[in-house]
Amino acid sequence: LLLGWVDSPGYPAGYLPHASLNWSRCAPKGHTLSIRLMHLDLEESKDCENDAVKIFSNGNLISVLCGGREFEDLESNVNPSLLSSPGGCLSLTFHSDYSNTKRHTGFRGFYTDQDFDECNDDPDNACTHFCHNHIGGYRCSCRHGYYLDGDNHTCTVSCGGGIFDELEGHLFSPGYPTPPPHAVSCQYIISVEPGFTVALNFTDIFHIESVQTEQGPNCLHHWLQVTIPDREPMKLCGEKSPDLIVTDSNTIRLDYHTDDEGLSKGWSLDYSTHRVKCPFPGNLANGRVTPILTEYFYRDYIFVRCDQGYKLMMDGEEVEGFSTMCQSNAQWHLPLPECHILDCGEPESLLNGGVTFLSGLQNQYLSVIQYHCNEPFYSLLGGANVVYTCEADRRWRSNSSIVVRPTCIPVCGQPTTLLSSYQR
Amino acid sequence: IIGGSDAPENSIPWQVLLSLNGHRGGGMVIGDRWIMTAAHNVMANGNPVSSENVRIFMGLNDVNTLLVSPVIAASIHIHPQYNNPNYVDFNHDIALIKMQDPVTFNSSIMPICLPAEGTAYIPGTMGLVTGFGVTATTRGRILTNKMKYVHVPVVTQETCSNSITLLKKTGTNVPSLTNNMFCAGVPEGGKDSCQGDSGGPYALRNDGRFWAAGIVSWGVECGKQGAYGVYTKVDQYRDWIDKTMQEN
Repeated sequence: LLLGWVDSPGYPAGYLPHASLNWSRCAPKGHTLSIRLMHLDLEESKDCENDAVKIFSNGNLISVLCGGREFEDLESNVNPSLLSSPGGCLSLTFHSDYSNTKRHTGFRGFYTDQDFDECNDDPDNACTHFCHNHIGGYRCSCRHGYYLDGDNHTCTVSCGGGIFDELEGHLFSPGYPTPPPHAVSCQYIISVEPGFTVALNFTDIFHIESVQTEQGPNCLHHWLQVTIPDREPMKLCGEKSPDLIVTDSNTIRLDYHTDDEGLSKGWSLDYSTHRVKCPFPGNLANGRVTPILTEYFYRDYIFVRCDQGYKLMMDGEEVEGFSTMCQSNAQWHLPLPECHILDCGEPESLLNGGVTFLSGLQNQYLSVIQYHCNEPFYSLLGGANVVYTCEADRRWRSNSSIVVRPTCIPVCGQPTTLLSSYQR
Repeated sequence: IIGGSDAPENSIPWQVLLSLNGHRGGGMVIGDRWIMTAAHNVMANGNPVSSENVRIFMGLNDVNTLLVSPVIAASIHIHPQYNNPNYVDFNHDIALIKMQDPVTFNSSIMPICLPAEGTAYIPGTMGLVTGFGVTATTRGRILTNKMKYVHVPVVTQETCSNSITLLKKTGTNVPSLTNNMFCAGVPEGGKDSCQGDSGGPYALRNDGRFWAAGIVSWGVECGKQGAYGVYTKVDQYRDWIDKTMQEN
């Protein structure tokens, strides 16, 4: 805080001949410095050429005082002008000549700095909308629909700006539904992640000035251009809403342009997104695809299960399970596998016996075999007619579903030749 | 075999000829690796013979042909209670021989069935005893090269016991009859097993199957009137047989 008293030499007893004083102070940035003279009693002379107090602002003389002044006069006429520019300096000089006819008390002043109100007192503050003063400075702000430019003073129409990357959203022209200032040039980019397509649904008022030509309305001066990759840009104007525009793209650019004439109330739209659709996965021989849906979209998974007795094969390799996802490019990330019939492998050979295929393709699912032992010297443990079927678990299982390693057990006590004696 | 006949080919496919340090003994096939015989066949001077000294022949009825390809024994398992240092105690006269390699059965080699423990031995039932042991001819007892067989009936334990009691009075060191033995033969004599047959099968037949009722064990002379052949009663050893085979 800058404040204090500045007095003439000898005050209040009075100054002597050839007295002098040089005083100077500077205000901080955003502040002004003022002097308030409380008392003035100097020798009176023409143009204050004998005794005088001179006050300068930034070296420029702003006041020369002598004689005696009443407090009220000082308050109303002198003090208001003893003010520095914002951040400027005040200087004060005092001198007395060689003689005085009577003794004069001199002067007393109180100096102080104070905030400068740039918003009200500085015509050059250049805030185009709002100005807010604060101690030592000021700040500009803008109305809704505008943003403060890089110079911190200028308010420019806010065009929504940036990239709209949410899966749904709402866009509108500047100031909508109030007509915006002229010469608007706004760009909006809707860019959602790949795998989604954007649909634009214009709602409520659609009002963009058009020019009537022989060919019909023409978007000559004002327009909203919709640009979809790999397609011709569409210029929209008039008062008829385009309603719904399905783009089949995940990136859309909207350019809204008005020139400095005419009137367009603007537009607003809701955009929504849909997942891209993958082709129907098709049917699978000896297996099925789950879930069964009428349509498959981005990020949908499908699973494949083979019928009982079949195994999943991909690229010639058996796989435990299979799933594929609908990708952002509307293609399945893996092609469907195939279901191949299971194979139980060669049945185990049987010591002192053999195996006979009864039905089915050799070793494949549901093939049926029968083991036999070399009769009459061996018999099959568990019975002679045990058949084995190639089951879904790739094992040869008997009728009773039990995996039993067949065994030939020797036949005992039954010679092929019997002792015979017919003599009695 | 006294009073027997030549066995036709493949009629006694379980019959085994054992060659034990120059002695001849019998045995019977009971599994594709196992031979059952008498314990006294595989003992010499009170000790088990070495398995390397046991040669096993099977599959043919003519010894001359049979001797061409002996089977090698792998191990000998004598009943742990057999103790007959002086040849007067034939109780528990049973042993098993394990063969090094299994044999494949066919019409000439086939196992004989084993009885369940407690199987009834009905006196009078005609049994079949076979072997390559000595035979009686008009010129005396000779060792045969042909497998012989003879049918002799099971006799009651009492009949047998009485016979042995009488024999003990006339002979010395006649062994005793135990419940682990039974007798077979005819009182008039002339049909019997004899030296060289021991260890061989005494087979009974039920429901078309031959089963090993006895093992040729001992007797007082051969084919003698009033004397019977004494056989190890196999059903008494079913537990030991099963256990020995399972553990080995």
